[in-house]
Amino acid sequence: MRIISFCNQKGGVGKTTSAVNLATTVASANKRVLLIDMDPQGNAGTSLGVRAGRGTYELLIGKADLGDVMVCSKVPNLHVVPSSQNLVGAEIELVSKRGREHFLKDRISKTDYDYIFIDSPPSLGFLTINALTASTGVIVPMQCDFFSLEGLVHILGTFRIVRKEFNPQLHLEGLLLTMCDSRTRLGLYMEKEIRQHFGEKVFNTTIPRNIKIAEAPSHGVPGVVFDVRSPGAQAYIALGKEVISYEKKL
Amino acid sequence: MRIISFCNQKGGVGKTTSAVNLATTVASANKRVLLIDMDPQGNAGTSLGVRAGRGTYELLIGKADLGDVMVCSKVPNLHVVPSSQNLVGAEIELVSKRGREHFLKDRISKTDYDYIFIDSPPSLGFLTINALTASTGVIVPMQCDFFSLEGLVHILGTFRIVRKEFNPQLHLEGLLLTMCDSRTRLGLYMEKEIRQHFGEKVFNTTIPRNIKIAEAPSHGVPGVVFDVRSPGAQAYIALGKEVISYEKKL
Ligand SMILES: Nc1ncnc2c1ncn2[C@@H]1O[C@H](COP(=O)(O)OP(=O)(O)OP(=O)(O)O)[C@@H](O)[C@H]1O
Ligand SMILES: Nc1ncnc2c1ncn2[C@@H]1O[C@H](COP(=O)(O)OP(=O)(O)OP(=O)(O)O)[C@@H](O)[C@H]1O
Ligand SMILES: [Mg+2]
Ligand SMILES: [Mg+2]
Repeated sequence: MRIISFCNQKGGVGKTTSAVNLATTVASANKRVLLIDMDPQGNAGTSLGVRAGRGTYELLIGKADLGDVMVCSKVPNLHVVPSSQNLVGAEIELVSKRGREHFLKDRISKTDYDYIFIDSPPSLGFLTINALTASTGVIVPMQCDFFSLEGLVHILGTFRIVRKEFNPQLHLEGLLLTMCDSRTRLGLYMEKEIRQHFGEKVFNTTIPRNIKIAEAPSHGVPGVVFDVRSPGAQAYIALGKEVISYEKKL
Repeated sequence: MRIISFCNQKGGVGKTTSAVNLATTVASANKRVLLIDMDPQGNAGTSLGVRAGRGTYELLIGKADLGDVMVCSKVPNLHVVPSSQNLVGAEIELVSKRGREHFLKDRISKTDYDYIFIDSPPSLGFLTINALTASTGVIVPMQCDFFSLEGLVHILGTFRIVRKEFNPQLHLEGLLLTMCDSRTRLGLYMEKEIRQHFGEKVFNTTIPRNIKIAEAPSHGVPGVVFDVRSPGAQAYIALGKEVISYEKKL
């Protein structure tokens, strides 16, 4: 079972959009997929038209099992654990307990999917640490901009700490360049810099800025469903193939 | 003294960009301005080419006074209190103390500026609550997209709670529409919806998506300095006039 988190404390870089569209693409390749929303904003759930009843909060604090909170999405093979603002409370309730980094890992240890994708909030706190500790891999979405580049040192630092302290099998799946606009000098320059500096660690697939991707959430469907022929959807489909083909190398 | 925070738990909506460019515009209108970075990412400081030495963390926990951590920026009349990742520690150290919401308010109570602007992180936790409690007003930057609209209920809910519990004088300066692209249907539709729903509470000035604004941080200067003639800079200048003219109505 591959468990992949989408993490970056920089806000608005496409964590949710990438988690939702990759989960959908991989599910359409006949893999059994679960998407867990570890962000109190709950954007991953609503991107799939799933309203939060009980969700990630109840799962984490042990008030419900995975089977109780998992919801079937409209996408075949894709199940979702939605979240809501009450998830903020999980940190306050669990932060002083022993093994607080392992709550999510323990709560999903008995389940059986081919892939689990986890969306995380724009922070490096308790919820993101839980996501990383439960994962086999992490994808770091980032934009081709200065603040994203600056913030990279912190998310990669947290990744190394979690791997050393809590989860030695955690692996960096890659940096994913999102909302790229190759028409601008900044976009081209930044992409070149990032590829030069991080080489293999950057996915070959980059995701272009594409209005259909931004429109899809208001229709409650993923971008790859909303308009499969759009450049954004095609890029996420290519990314799905890249992620699945990586499986063979493992 | 007007103290204005930029808050929204939704990530990447232009909180930092708006705080930096508004602080610069208001400082160029001969007002004495202080910009405080309450986000551990430290993007407001680096947007002005200011590296963090001691900063917001030392100020909050009482290891330094405002005078020790304040730095002059290259922009006349604009001082900055930079931040860095150690700011994350302030919450852990202060969260169990009495009056924890008032630490920032107390630390800046004896100072004298015309305007203080405060950038906050993409969350509704301790740092944002401190910023709101210390403020006379709050600006909520948001993009014209579905997730921003969905998240609005939470930031406005937090605003009401802080006003009721900690800071009765807190006032909503307005919703600021950023990175607007009036060429897209989504952009036009969302702007219409937001203005219909929130009326007067939305600034007349909207900020267009403009590459010069995104390029400016890598040069360590605000967008309004990097390319004053650009549409993005002109919009922030117009916003500055709107915010200052509001002063007269107070
Ligand atoms: N390729 C794309 N083209 C156009 N718009 C995009 C693209 N990817 C994401 N967006 C839009 O950009 C905004 C930010 O994306 P998203 O919310 O997925 O980022 P995030 O990292 O999850 O944000 P947060 O830090 O708040 O969790 C959203 O409005 C989304 O619809
Ligand atoms: N008007 C604009 N035109 C183009 N790019 C913009 C504009 N405003 C902001 N940006 C870019 O969008 C990205 C997000 O903006 P910014 O970092 O200011 O948002 P934020 O809300 O402070 O993010 P965070 O939630 O991470 O603190 C940055 O790369 C910034 O340069
Ligand atoms: Mg998100
Ligand atoms: Mg910011």
